[in-house]
Amino acid sequence: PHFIIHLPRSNMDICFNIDSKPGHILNLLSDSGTGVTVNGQLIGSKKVNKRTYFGTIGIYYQPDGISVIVSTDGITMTDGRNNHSFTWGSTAEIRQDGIRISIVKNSNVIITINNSTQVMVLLHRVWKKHPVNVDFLGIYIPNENQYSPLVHGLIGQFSIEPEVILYDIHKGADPLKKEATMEVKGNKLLVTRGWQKDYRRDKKRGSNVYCWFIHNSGKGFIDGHYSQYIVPNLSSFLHMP
Amino acid sequence: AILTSEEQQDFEAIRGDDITVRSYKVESRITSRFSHTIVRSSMVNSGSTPQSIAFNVQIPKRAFITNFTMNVNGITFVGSVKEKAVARNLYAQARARNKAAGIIRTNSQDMETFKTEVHVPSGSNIEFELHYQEMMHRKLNLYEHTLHLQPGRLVPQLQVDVYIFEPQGIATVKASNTFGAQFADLIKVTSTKDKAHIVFKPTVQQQKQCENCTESAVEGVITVLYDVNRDSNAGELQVSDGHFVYFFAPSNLSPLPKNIVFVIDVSGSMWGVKMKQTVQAMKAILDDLTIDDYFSIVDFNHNVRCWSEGLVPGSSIQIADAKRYIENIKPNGGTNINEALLRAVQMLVRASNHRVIDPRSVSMIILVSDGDPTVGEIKLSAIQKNVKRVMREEFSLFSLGIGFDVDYDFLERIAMENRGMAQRIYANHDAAEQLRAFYSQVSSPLLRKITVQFQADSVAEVTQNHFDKFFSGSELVVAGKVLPSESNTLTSLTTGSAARLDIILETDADTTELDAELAKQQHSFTGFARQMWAYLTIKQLISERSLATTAVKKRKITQRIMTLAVEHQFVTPFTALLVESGDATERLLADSPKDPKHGCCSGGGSSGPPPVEVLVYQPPPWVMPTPAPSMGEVLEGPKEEITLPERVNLVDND
Repeated sequence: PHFIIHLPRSNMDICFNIDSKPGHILNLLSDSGTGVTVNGQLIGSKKVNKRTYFGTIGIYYQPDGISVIVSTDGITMTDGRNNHSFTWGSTAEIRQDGIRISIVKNSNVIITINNSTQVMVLLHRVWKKHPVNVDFLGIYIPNENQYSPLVHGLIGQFSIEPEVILYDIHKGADPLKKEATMEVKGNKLLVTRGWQKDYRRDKKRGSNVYCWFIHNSGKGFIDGHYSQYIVPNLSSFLHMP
Repeated sequence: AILTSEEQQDFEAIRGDDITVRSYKVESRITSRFSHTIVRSSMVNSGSTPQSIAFNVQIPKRAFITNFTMNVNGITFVGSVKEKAVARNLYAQARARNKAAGIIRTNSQDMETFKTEVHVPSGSNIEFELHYQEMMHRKLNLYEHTLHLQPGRLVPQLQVDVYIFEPQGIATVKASNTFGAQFADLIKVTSTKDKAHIVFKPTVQQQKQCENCTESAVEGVITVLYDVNRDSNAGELQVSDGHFVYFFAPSNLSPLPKNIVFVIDVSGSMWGVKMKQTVQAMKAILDDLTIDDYFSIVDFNHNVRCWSEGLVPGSSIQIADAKRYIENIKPNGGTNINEALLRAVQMLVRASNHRVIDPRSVSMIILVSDGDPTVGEIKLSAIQKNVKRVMREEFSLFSLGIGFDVDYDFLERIAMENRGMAQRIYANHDAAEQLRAFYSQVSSPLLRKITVQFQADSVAEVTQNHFDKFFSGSELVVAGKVLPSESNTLTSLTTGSAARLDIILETDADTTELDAELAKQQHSFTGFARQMWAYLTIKQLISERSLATTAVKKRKITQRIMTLAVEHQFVTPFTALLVESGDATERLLADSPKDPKHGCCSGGGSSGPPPVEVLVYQPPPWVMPTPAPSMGEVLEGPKEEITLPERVNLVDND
């Protein structure tokens, strides 16, 4: 999957890919202070050695023991013994305690926790008989979410915006893509100008988001190695060394 | 009925000196859970003397007859639904002129018998055609369509066709019969994504009870069971012919915890098999309770006792104790329903006040009784008032009436008035299984306080759209008229509460799509939505009428029922079917059937088919049979000579 991190203070977007294996669960947001964790499980395309996507997103709110599992088939909410499932086939709103799940038919679901944390999951359906592509999910986490200082995760760590210095912008190997040097978190990285898509407004074509691309699965931009964000299940919190 | 050469040969072979059935055809067209069934029979008086030819059909009680036509040697009698008084008056005029024949409708348990007999000269050909419509109710995840076949004789052309069209797709479909295992392979089921066709077409040889027999083995029931696909929990909205139908049957929701007080009649009349079957059923029901459920048992005869004064959780220890208690009950004495129900309500009120039970749980009383009250308050209306006075909005009452000594109408009224439902349990059937099946229907409440709403000014004359509970495996149905609009989309919004959550579900439908689809379907029932809306409205009005407190209210409701029934051609308790010859001189009348007389046929302990009221045919004294014309005269002679009501049948409930 592609990641786009918007850095408001620097007025800049940073992109990177994480190319892990199908089945792996990546922690996107882990806040042991508020008890919220968001994980995404990877699926592969129909052909091996192609891309991976998010096939399932798990949102867990520990204080109420509620987990919401969003997959390309449907949305399931579980609280202890109770288990309620909804398909993508209808627009629905489900409320339980501090959790609100708003499903927009065949489009997206917004999970709001205590009016302070919001996660939007977008459904991407592909042609069923497509030789390579499979249905997948996109996830959007707003910068306005309120976290505790303990927040982490592949996306969560950027709630505290890192200092980014960009210089030496020059033409790259591909004349259409500029290159530059970025200093972030004490690392000096060679970055490439490119773009990714934001599908929230136009789910078919998306809108271009121009960003500086970090190579090697975000190495140097994210804390540690991406493999440190692999967690055992969809409701796991992250334990960084 | 045009017979093929092979069928003609069969016809000649079975033709005797009696009555020969040329063809017997049943066709059902089911579209979106609404069925239109036609039973057609073509017969010949093969004897050399005039004879009575009878047409006898069993139809489900919940169905409404919509038409009956008859053709006697080319003279057609056409039916039309009229207000009962109008129809009776016209019929009486014909009767006064000796130009009336009868249709007898009688009730037996959950079926109604429709029977007519006409006395015709030798060689006469008669064709009967009966139409009825009904809505299928989903129970335990299935819709059930039953067809009773009783051709009475071997028939060269015997055929049953059931065509199902479900726009959202058919999930499962199967058919079974009660004729015998040898017929299982003769019922063919073919289905595609949204259509199914069930066909049964046995040859004369296949119909025989044995190879050399002349009796038919085809007498019994064909049952078609099916369910539909559901894309989401939000329900399915269908619009056709200016009407909408909304089906709501969510699944994949965790059941709500329940608080149940079982109120069991242990009066003397329960002694024997009824009590044994009740104990058997109760043991299975108790096993179904979980630790999240609360329960208690009240047993009553002239006295009222409680197994436990308060509700207790459904733990294995409590369940085992409750089972022992039930096993040791020895039925005797009278029946004090009033006191028992009041005690059960008190128990729920106490548990609720003391916060023993989860406020989101479902509280219900399940009453099992086999007889009328004989002790304490015995006035049914007073019991009804007493119970209603103490019941709370969040409690429901479900009534189960065992056998025929019970006033089922009362049980139904009291249940309906208190947000529950009633069911008759046939004591001569497998009562334990019936009790368990009923409990299964109500044992998994998934949602509470369900409301279905529509955008302002988009619909009108909507049927019941607030429901107290939704039980797993069932279906809530709302129908109405679609108001003219520039938009081609109709949207519904359904709200409800589940275990700990509140849900709002939105469904929309294109208002033109389904009609275009129906037009393409050869065997669909176009106009189903219009008829279904009327069917539901009338059924609800009949229920409302039974609860109406004043005569004025009752009269108003009756008038509405009559208007709708005449407009949609439904034979209801307030309308009748008048069947007339082309010149309107000869008439038949299909009037309301009567329920089996209260207390007439208390259930014995034996198993076997339900007892059917015997129809006694007694020609009135003024009937004058005429000499039979010869075969040639009948077939070639002028039609005027073959007048139908030379002899007049009895209308038993006119």
